Order: sequence, then structure tokens, then C-alpha cells
Amino acid sequence: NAAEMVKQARVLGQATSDLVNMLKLEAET
Amino acid sequence: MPVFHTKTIQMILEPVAEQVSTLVLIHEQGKDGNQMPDLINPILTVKAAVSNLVKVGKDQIKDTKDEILKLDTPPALEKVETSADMLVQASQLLSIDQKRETAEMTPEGMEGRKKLIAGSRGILQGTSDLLLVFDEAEVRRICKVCRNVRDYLNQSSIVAGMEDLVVFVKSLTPGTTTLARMIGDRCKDLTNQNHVAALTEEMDQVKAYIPGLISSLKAFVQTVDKPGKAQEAAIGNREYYTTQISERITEIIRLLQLVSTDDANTD
Repeated sequence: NAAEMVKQARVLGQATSDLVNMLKLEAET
Repeated sequence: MPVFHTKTIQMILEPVAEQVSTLVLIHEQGKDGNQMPDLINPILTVKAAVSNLVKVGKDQIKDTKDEILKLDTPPALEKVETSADMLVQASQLLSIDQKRETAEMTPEGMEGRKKLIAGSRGILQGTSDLLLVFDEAEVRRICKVCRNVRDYLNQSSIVAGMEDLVVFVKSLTPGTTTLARMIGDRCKDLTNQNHVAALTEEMDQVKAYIPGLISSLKAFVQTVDKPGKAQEAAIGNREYYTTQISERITEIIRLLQLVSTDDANTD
């Protein structure tokens, strides 16, 4: 259902954000 | 930064959008020439999250009766999947670059960085598309309830006795209660406060007109065998209230379909 879709999208958003943040930090150091 | 249509979408996408734009900026300024860290694990986490999202999306397509949702979901899912594959390819290319012994970036390193950015952007875009597709489906669901209530108002013209009136009120009440709840929930989620104010006002008007409609029907029932001015007034009131409620619901349908940037159309 839509609530599960939102939950999984949030997990993906967090995972992508973590990945990009890691690259960002690496590039900045 | 894009304007997000609902708080749900904003909460999910805003942090990713911020991170991705900073990463793009760093890349464009050429500050990311260092060797990349080992990305296999975070990329596998993204890939697993994509698989779960795709599974939920496909289940939803299977279960829904909404034909537009069935058509619009697959391209968004495909975009997310392709982007996750691009991230995996990026990690493979960057692992080659990690073995370099000079300060100069290898072609694999360059290509890997491009794929990382394209993949991250693609996931952001695909997730955004998917959430918007589902949001549009939610709007269609509310609009359907609106139309059902509006269509049911036509039944008021056949109310001729107390029994009809009881049936009419009993059928109208759950519809309007559901509609008020759905509009209330939608208003809590919308980011455009002009739309929230307009929707709330229209819904309040619908709620305010309903007792008037019921009174006019009651007056008609009481004068059903006595043609004359009182009956004419009851019919006039009934038409007035059904027209007002119907017009308010039509306006609610229009407001629900506006996107967050449609500010000029709220008047």
C-alpha cells in the first residue's frame, strides 16, 4: 500500500543520502 | 532546491536533493580528485533499498484498480533500478582507480565519478517520480469521493417523505464525513499554504450548507401534499443548497489537482 511505499522510499532516500554524504565528506577532506 | 508538493515527499527527498547538489558542485569545481573510499557497502545498501521499493511498487501495480497508476509506475521503477545499476558500475570502476599509484586520476576514475553522480541523481529523480505518481493516485482517490458525494446530491430531488429523508441523510453523512477527513489529512500534508486555506474554506462551506439542505428537504416533506408558497420556498431552498454544495465540491476537485507552484490559480 501507499504507506509501505513511503516507508521504502524513505529507506532508499536515507541510503542514497548516506552514500552521497560519504562522497561529499571524502571530497571535502 | 525544488519545491516539494507535499510534506511527505519533502521529508524524503529534501535531504537527498541537498546532498546530491553539493556533490555535483564539488565535482564541477574539480575538488574530488582524491581516490574514492570503498563504496561497495553503501552502494549495496542503496541497491537493497531499491529492490524493496521496486517490490512494493510492483505489488501495488498488481493490486490497484487505478489504470493511470498501473501505467505511470513502471517507468519510475525502471529509472530507480537503472540508476542503482549505474552506482554498482561506478563502484567497480572506482575500485580500479583505487589501485592507481599516481596522483592523476585514471579514465576509470573519471567515468566512475560521472556514473556516481548520474546514478545518485537518477535515484533522486526516479524516487521523486514514483512518489508523485502515488500522490496523483491519492488525489484521484479523493476526487472520486468528491464526485460520489456530488452525484448523490441529485437524489435530494426525489425525497418526498420522511423515510426518503432518513435514507438520504444516512447515505449522505458517511460520504461527507469521509470527504472531510480526507481533505483534512490532505491539508496537513500539502506544502502550499494558500491551497490549504482555500481547501479548508471550501470544505467548511460544504459542512455549513448541509444542515440547510436537510432543513429544506424537511420543509418540502411537510408541504408535499400542500402545493403553494411554502412548498415553492422549500424547493427553492433545496435547489440553492444543492447548487452551493455541488459548486463547493467542484472547486475542491479543482484545488486538489493544483501543484504546489500553482499559486495564481487559488483565487
